[in-house]
Amino acid sequence: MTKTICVANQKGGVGKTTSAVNIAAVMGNLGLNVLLVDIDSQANATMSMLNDDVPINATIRDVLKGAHIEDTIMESVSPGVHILPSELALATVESELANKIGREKILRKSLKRIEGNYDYIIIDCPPSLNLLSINALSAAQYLIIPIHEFLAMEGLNQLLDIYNQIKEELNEDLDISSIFMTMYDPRTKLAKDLYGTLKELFADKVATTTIPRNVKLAEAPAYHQSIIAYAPESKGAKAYCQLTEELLLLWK
Amino acid sequence: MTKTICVANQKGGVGKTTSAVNIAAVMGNLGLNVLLVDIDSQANATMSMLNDDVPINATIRDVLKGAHIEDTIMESVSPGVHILPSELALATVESELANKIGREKILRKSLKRIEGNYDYIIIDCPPSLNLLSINALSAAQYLIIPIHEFLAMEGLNQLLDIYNQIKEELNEDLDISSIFMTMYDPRTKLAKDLYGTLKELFADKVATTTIPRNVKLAEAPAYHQSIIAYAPESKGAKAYCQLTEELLLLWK
Ligand SMILES: Nc1ncnc2c1ncn2[C@@H]1O[C@H](COP(=O)(O)OP(=O)(O)OP(=O)(O)O)[C@@H](O)[C@H]1O
Ligand SMILES: Nc1ncnc2c1ncn2[C@@H]1O[C@H](COP(=O)(O)OP(=O)(O)OP(=O)(O)O)[C@@H](O)[C@H]1O
Ligand SMILES: [Mg+2]
Ligand SMILES: [Mg+2]
Repeated sequence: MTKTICVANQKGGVGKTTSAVNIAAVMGNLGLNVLLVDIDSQANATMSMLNDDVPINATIRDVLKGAHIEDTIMESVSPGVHILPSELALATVESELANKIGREKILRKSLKRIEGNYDYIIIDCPPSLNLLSINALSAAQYLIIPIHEFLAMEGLNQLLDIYNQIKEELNEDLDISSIFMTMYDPRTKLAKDLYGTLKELFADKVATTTIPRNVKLAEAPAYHQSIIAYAPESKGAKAYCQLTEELLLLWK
Repeated sequence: MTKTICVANQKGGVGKTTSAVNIAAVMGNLGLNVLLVDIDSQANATMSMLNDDVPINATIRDVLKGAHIEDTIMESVSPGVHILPSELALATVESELANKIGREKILRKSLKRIEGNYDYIIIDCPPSLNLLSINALSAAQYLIIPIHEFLAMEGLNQLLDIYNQIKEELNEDLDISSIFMTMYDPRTKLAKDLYGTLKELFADKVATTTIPRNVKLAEAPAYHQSIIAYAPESKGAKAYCQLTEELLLLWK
């Protein structure tokens, strides 16, 4: 039974891609079959998971425009992880699909065709609540939300609002699984206050594991490696291993 | 002669808003008249520059749909700085204007009506290269680009491409003034390498001033204050004072 996860937060730079890539890599390392779907036109997840010289023949853009999903999926640099890559041209798809009936569910329908091949599908979203994110949220059962600073908290209300609308109108299976802190510096009052506020608002949905700030996590993409390949002993690697195990227990 | 500046980078969370808000505040503190334009539907700059209880009657969304800009401008919490606020509903304007001739220049035309009132206009862009960012780039003379990590460097090519297209087709006055590092941690090799790479690629356009990581900068928005109001002795405040002076010398 494939489980589909959406990593979303419309605030920029909160660690969506870093989390999607590394959670996928940890799962692959544990022997699970994982598909990482990059639905951000900036294609950061694609870049982290494929080497520079690997030719990309078709992307999620083609899928959204009607191509067969099977023709786009590629092996990634991480064992056990396939990737459905993105590309800059994805940015124009939203206006191209503006009048297409059922435009919010194209990804959902496409993923149905191949989900039997995977234990987990993880979707990395762009920093906006546009048609691409809506396709991701309509396709997933589990929403996980990385939170980094005060301003990312502010956007949470808007994200929850969109979540409620999507649950009502497009995807009743969607649930909020986990809200987790990234780039967490426990020495700062701001971070501790944020964590406390999240616990008050969301109780058990707030992950116990927090991802610390660790420069290794920022370096790994330049080498097209996950954190567990690039720096397996780093606190970034250990934190993502721990977070993934915490999530796997939730999704048993 | 009003100078209009666009703070842009389609990568999320690189410090666009933090820079736009604090450069504006430093300028206002020096006695200049500044207008801060928030063209991001997430309205982070609006939140940082206005208190919670201040009613917002009209926003940049209304301006893009034809309202008079004079009716939208408000005083901000920073002396000498006015704000043209944003709102969540701005997110739908792009599709509403999809077929409007001249849709990329609405902001430019609107700013022409009031620029006589200001020494500087600073525009804070969203993390994307959509119609809103294009309006901002079409309205500005000076583009300044905050860069934070490796992935923000990767997006630079795409931003430069859009810059060239806009300069050619929509706004021949636009120049790249400055590329500056934010959340800079000189102890990490990654940050030093990035700075070195930027200097190789862009020589004098790379700002000498780098903005260090400083939790005060992340705290200030929660109090609706600029950094110079919230923590004037902090290294974040000193860095933004220094960066603003470096830019003012450029724009003499
Ligand atoms: N725990 C961490 N420690 C240090 N650096 C990190 C950490 N997590 C992410 N980063 C770095 O911070 C930057 C932003 O992270 P990332 O790209 O994952 O965020 P995002 O939410 O996907 O951004 P966007 O909204 O642009 O898609 C990246 O350069 C990344 O390498
Ligand atoms: N030098 C700094 N030190 C510490 N925190 C910072 C610094 N600069 C920015 N921040 C914090 O990092 C987060 C991202 O910064 P900011 O919102 O300014 O980026 P942005 O590029 O405008 O993001 P977006 O793409 O979402 O608009 C914010 O929570 C901000 O308060
Ligand atoms: Mg990302
Ligand atoms: Mg911003």
